[in-house]
Amino acid sequence: TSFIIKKLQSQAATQARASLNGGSGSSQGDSFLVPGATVATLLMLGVLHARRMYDEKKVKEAQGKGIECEFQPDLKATFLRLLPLRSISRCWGYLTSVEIPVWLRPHIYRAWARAFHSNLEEAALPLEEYASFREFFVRSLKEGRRPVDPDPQCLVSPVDGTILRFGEFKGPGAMIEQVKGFSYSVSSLLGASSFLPMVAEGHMGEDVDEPKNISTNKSKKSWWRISMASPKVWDPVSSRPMRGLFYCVIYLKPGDYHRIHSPVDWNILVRRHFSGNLFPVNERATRTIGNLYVENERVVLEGPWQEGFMAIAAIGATNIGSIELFIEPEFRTNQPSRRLLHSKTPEERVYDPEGVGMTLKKGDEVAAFNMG
Amino acid sequence: STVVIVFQAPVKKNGDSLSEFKFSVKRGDRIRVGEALGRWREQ
Repeated sequence: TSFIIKKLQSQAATQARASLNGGSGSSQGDSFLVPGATVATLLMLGVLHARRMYDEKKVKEAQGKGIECEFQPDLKATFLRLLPLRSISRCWGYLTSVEIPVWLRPHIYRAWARAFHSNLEEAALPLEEYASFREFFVRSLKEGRRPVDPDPQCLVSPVDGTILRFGEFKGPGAMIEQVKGFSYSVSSLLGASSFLPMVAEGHMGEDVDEPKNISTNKSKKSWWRISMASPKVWDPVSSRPMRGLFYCVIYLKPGDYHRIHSPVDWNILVRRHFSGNLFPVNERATRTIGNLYVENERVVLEGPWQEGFMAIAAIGATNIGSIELFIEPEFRTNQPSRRLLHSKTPEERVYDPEGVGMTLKKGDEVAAFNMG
Repeated sequence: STVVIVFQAPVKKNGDSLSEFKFSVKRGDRIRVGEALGRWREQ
């Protein structure tokens, strides 16, 4: 603000001198309009960024005191439902794919890194080599920047991000809490045809120790056959998860590294694609948009690992609209919608009907979130 | 964007099991690719 005041004062003094000399004060006034507008825009963006950081700080402080955020739908959420978010996302993707002049690239990428706390030293290539912002966003990292924990008895994070929720499923229906007072079922997230190890409520006593029998005492092929032979239709009230079924929700901020890696040695058997909405998935959105994670477009990868069932759901958002799979390069998400209403039925692909699937090692790259 | 992982892991059972999975993170923690989310140990 002091910078603008000083600038305005010096501009006024210049104009006064120019008018005393009978010179061209008006043309100098016009020339100030462009930098003035730029400064005003930057100021506005700065204020918005500061407000967002202040809001996030308040939420973190509340969480630190043990106060849970409650679900509070607001006008903004209602308004978002009316917007053509998929078209906006695709348009954003087009804009970020435009090639940037080489001399301008480092400036833009550094500005982004400052705003969203990215570490540019980790980028695999020099900044000038990322032709577009989209390329820069999905950049890979230098070798060795993400060492994988060598402990064979650990499960590693598949992404860089912030832990939102985690825990073990215990109650009927296997629900994940979005915020206080609002939950979604894991079968809605992964799909009704998921191989989730669930048992009917009445058989809980005899089946509670079953997951090992399914996962480790039988071959991968038989695991697959069992799953195929008994398609499940869930009734969240009458079924509950077997013991030892866990979940973890991780949020990726815009400045985070946006590639997904395998958390364990894993065989991916099925890919499921839900073509849903593309709501934002930030902290505010989770508090105001109901069923956010089960309404948004997402890709689910499922298969067995040494301890049983494993699934990863990558959920898109307005700015991060498309999900790229390195294990299936021809696969595309965030396509123009052919219907006004998206079907709740996912499009499914079985990678290997023989039961082996795509074999991945712990830490291998699986997918990436793209801009738009 | 958000990622949700759902997985089975060892749990302590009455009498016969030797290991149990435990998360090694807290809510709000920042985590990076390759860092441990949780471990299971011989009891």
